[in-house]
Amino acid sequence: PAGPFRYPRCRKEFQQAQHLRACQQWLHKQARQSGSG
Amino acid sequence: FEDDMENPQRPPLLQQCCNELHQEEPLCVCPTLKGASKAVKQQVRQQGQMQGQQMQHVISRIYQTATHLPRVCNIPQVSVCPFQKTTPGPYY
Repeated sequence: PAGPFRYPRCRKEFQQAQHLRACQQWLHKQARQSGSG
Repeated sequence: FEDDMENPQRPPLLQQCCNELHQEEPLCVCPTLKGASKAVKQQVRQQGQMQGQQMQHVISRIYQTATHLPRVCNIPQVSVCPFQKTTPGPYY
């Protein structure tokens, strides 16, 4: 299947909504800073 | 090992992110980071505050940041996630 999860084990992990929550917030923060730059 | 992960200069949120990545299997670090990048991209788009080139710039920044997180966080066996401008690799 297309997409980032060519390894089924990884797909299962990411489907947990709160997965990598802090990383998502960090990436969002970087996006906001670059958007307001 | 825990001591290696704690870096006093790191912002707390980045430290939390690094802790999360250290919980991942090395094989899954980049695929899950790619998933996280896509989720953030969708959040930014849904906020609808940006258009056109500014949106492209922001999306590029998201993937650039995600690309280097494994190295920033000293993830064993993973240095960068080739999300952008690289020859297609196992994460496309």
